[in-house]
Amino acid sequence: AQKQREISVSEFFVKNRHLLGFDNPQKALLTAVRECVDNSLDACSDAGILPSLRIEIVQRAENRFRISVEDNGPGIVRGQIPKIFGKLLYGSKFHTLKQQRGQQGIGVSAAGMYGQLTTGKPVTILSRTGPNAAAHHFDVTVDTKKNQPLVLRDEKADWDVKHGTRVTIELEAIYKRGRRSVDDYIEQTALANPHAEIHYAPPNQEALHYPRAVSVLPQEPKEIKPHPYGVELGMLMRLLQDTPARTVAAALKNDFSRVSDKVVAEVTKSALIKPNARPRDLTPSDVERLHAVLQNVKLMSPATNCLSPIGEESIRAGLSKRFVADYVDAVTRPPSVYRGNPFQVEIGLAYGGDIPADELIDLYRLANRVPLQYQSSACAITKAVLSVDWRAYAMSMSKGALPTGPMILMIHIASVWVPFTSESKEAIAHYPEIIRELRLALMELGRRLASHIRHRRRVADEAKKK
Amino acid sequence: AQKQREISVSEFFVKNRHLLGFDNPQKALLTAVRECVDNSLDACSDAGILPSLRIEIVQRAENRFRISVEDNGPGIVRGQIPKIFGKLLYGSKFHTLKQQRGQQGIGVSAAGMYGQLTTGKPVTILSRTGPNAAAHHFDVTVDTKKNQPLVLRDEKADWDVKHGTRVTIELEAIYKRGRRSVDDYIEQTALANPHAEIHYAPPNQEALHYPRAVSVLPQEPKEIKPHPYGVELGMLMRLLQDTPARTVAAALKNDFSRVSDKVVAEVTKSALIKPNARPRDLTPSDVERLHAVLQNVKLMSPATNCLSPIGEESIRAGLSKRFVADYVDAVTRPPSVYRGNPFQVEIGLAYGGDIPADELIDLYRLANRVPLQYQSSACAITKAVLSVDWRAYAMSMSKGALPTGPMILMIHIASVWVPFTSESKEAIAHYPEIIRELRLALMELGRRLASHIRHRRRVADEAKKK
Ligand SMILES: Nc1ncnc2c1ncn2[C@@H]1O[C@H](COP(=O)(O)OP(=O)(O)OP(=O)(O)O)[C@@H](O)[C@H]1O
Ligand SMILES: Nc1ncnc2c1ncn2[C@@H]1O[C@H](COP(=O)(O)OP(=O)(O)OP(=O)(O)O)[C@@H](O)[C@H]1O
Ligand SMILES: [Mg+2]
Ligand SMILES: [Mg+2]
Repeated sequence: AQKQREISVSEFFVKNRHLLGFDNPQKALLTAVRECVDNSLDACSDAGILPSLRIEIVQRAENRFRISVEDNGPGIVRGQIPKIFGKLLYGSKFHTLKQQRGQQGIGVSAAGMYGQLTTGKPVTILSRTGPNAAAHHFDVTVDTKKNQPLVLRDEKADWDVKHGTRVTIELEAIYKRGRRSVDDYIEQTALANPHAEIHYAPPNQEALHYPRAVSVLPQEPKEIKPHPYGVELGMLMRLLQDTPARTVAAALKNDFSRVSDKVVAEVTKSALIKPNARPRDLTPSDVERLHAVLQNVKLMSPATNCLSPIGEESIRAGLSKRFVADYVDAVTRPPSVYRGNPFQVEIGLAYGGDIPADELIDLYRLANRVPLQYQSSACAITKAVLSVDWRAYAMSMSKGALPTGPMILMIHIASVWVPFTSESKEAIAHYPEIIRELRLALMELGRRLASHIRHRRRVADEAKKK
Repeated sequence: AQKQREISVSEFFVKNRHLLGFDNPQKALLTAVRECVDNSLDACSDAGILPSLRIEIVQRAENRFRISVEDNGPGIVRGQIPKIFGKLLYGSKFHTLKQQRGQQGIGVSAAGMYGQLTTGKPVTILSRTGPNAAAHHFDVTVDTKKNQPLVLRDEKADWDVKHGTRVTIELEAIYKRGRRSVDDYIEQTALANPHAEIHYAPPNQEALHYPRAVSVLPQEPKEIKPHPYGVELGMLMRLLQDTPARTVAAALKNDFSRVSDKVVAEVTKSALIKPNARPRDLTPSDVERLHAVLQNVKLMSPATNCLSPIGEESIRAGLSKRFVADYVDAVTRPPSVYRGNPFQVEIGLAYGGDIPADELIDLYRLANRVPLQYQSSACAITKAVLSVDWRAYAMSMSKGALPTGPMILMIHIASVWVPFTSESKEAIAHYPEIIRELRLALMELGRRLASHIRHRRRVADEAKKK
């Protein structure tokens, strides 16, 4: 009994840093950059600003790098800086149900904590919320025993930008080029976010510039309430306990999306509940009946405005820009739901041209516009690709392996909450609703590809006959 | 800024229940049983008691089951019951560095929380710490917004056992037989823990009894300090800040394992630090030099007494009991270290006999004597098996797939801290030190198997000539 103790979130994650994507020095560099860049893109998107990012990686010693990510976003209010960077499970996105790159309140504090763990250095933040506000310079560490920030420095600073944030972290890392590198992440990010401008200075090399491909912001996703499908009984009980609404009818309409007066009438009638009953007066068996009926009633699909798909046109353009292929296709599925969370699958396919025909296909995975570069074997996306019989679409395929052929697949899942296999946000959990949508999209593209290949063969054969 | 909020651990894990192993109803049943059984085996081991467990699964509705796990362990002190079952990240094992099945302070509270989430029912605990103490009956739920227990019931109870604990959870689940079932988990658990007696009543079937195979407790692992190899700079800084020791020499000797006076003298000399300096007086660059020297100094391997390997004899006996094979072999590697944590690999191999020759080999994975039944593709154990060229050991093997042949591998990793890929404790993270040890053990067994196969072929050929 004497040994029973509370474990702080930060202590837990120091011991489990591989759960956050900091397993080894090469991956750590990628994860740290990704968490900062994702925050910058989210912040600009939130504030309606076309993002301009400056990313710099400087080598400080053989296995030590200093990364710096700067954005022209809205900046961070001074009073919030310590907790945002010095406390895990603190942020603005967890309780907000709409598509965002971040969702946990962990990312950048974990990156700073890993820097501190491997070099002893604090994370440095420079931030300005507007031209009439002063810029502030903070040095922050995480007190890992208590999951609280320690502010080592907090001063006004001169910084000649109108508004924005710059985050600097020094960490033990290894820089490698090629697949799964930071360079690859930045290139894929530029393609998935054509409205963003990125300046990138890799270590010991020429700086790169990715100019904006479009000058219009994508539609900002809207915050929504959960969709009733797949919401657990305990969540419904909690909702009815906590709702400010005075009647069950109002609670259902206000606290869920897609629940109309007509649906409320039908549902309360089937569940034998008075629509104007007070939510807290329902008995557990009342709520159980209500829950069962809600799962089966006919509801409209979730609203699309909480999601921001890349879009078939941008996907095709991105693939054509990056690869020399004969044939480029894309499909964006209509939104679907898992556990009350709307999600949407989109896939781009490039075939032929310079793509090698005798190798396993290349598979690029993205979630909420963020490239996923690790844990492919754990990912639902990979599982879905492996579960399709590509021999029906003119490719060869051995059991349990990706198909062989001159093809590239870019697969994007957009959701108000992406179910990752761990907090490192690298692979997607195997929810059957998601795998089903992936397969439908893959088979759609497969059919169109097979028809293109047959058509091309017929044309070639006829040309030979002449 | 108004949107910045703290996220409670329980809220986070309700949304991320797939991180805890509750992705779907079939897996949920397995995870809930496993978390309770692991706790019972750990508690008996801690208290030096030969474990007798009673496990019962009762079907309550089409997709609803009530599980009950009872042990003859030391029982739980009444004052601790609410937090143990009603609060995540609370327990006795996280801060104790020795081999145990649990390590996070999450398991059983998560199982109770999933039951509550899907059925609205609390977890029920019956516990007694000794014949002179009263037995207590508790009903506990988790207040998920605050990560605090809510006690719905707390009464004395009549229970005619000397000491022990019974945990009952009602949850939405699906019961299936076969691989990855609860039945399979219990059978593997009985084999990996020959000193345990298990009564198991599956739903709607005859009860099963696994009697004790040995009546001697395995050596209880001893609690240790971290080994210096692989400990991060930030951890060393933290240690020197927090140590009650008055000199650097005493801190190094007391707060690490395997640091002798001789090592202290050598390390402080190379790092240009006075051995009797006060730990808090060291500058960051002092600590950096000390850290670098510690990584490179010659140290004894970690003590073996913090680990409790199953042992080559028990592994061979278990395999021979379960499978009809011509050839059974096992190897237990000496202990090694990753990130300051001792670990040990052991592998059992069964070949020939009734094992089908034309199928992929069967791979059983265990960590700290607990069977791992999911996420094989994400696991370091599977990765290590795939990385060995089994064609050198008389098996056929296609790229990226397990080898084909009449072979079963049982692979066990014992550690003071198992690096799982997520909190569900289903697959092992790819630490290079661990993969290296796995490969060495696999290749050792592979060579011995190849030699056995060659020998058998020679004998068969000679018999044919006569
Ligand atoms: N560059 C930035 N500009 C403005 N706000 C930021 C910036 N970076 C972080 N924030 C704020 O800090 C919060 C915490 O960031 P953090 O990365 O720790 O978590 P998150 O982005 O919410 O989730 P995740 O753990 O998935 O990344 C964010 O929710 C956001 O409100
Ligand atoms: N049957 C039991 N008998 C005695 N003590 C128990 C029993 N079950 C749980 N405990 C105590 O409750 C604590 C919390 O259990 P819990 O399963 O939540 O976490 P854990 O076992 O420490 O780690 P993990 O999350 O990896 O399972 C344990 O550390 C142990 O001290
Ligand atoms: Mg973030
Ligand atoms: Mg446990």
